[in-house]
Amino acid sequence: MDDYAVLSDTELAAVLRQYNIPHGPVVGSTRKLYEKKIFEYET
Amino acid sequence: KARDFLAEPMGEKPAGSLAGIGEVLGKKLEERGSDKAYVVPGQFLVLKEDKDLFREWLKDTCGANAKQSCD
Amino acid sequence: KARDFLAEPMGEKPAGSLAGIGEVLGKKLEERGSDKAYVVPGQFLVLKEDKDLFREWLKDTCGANAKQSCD
Repeated sequence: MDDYAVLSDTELAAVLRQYNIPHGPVVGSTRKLYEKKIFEYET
Repeated sequence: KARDFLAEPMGEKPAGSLAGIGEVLGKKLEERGSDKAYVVPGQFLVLKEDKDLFREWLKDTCGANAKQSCD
Repeated sequence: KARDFLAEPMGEKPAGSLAGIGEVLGKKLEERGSDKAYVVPGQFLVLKEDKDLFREWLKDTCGANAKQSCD
């Protein structure tokens, strides 16, 4: 999960869009959750 | 509990006053920075009112189970 | 614009319908995931109603200047 930490909020949002994962803005209070969703998608 | 809560403005009420969030979960929310009740509905809005995402966030943040986060 | 906006529920209005957020800033907010108007006040609540933090978030997210974020 750590390798997502290097992505910027914009880059993370682009991955969420690419994987078609429903999401709102990537902000401090949502970032961890979205990193987890991407990890789950990729694994 | 929900009715009492909704009967007046949220104001500065603690997270523990939210329906479904008791003493224990309220404490955990506080530790994670969501000490005021209004932060929790704020997070629901920021998650685009997506119930699944919100439920997952609440579980990750304070261990709320399905019923508690539904409340 | 604020009066019109507040005259009825926010519902699914786009971010561009918020006072201070015009066409251009609305577009940028949309690109960053805040396409619905209700997300913006949600973020204000999550930021514990801290005006400075909110202003900074809005500036970082869509380039809103002080007046626009104040509106």
